[in-house]
Amino acid sequence: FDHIKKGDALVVLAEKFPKL
Amino acid sequence: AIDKLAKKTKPYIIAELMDRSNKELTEGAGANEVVSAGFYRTGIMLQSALYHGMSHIFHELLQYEQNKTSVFIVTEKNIPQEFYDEKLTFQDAARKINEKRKAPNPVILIGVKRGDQIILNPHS
Repeated sequence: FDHIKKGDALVVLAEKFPKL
Repeated sequence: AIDKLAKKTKPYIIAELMDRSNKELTEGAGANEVVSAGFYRTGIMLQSALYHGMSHIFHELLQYEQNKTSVFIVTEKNIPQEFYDEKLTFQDAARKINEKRKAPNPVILIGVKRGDQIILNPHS
């Protein structure tokens, strides 16, 4: 894995849908 | 059949299979995603036998209640443009998210979804 590219989504743990 | 019954709404179809080896066939027949309780059951039992307490983690993640930590997939429209412009590595992105970590809804980056592929904790 190199870097975050256009179209990539991020997988996260959170209590509510997060605002990054 | 589901597509024909709901032509206007185009439902997202999740199918359950007893045997995951038929996954491609099921997707070919119109399922968007395939789940298999047997596969998950065996996996959770194995993981818990190796690393005690692991079943509690899966149990927590599968509960869908307020104030319970869940897994979310955040798509491009909800990600600051700088994440793409600055060509952030996974480590950089995790650092940025950690710096913004706020008590009402703390967020932990665990992976990236690229196309249909989910890469958890990617290596550089």
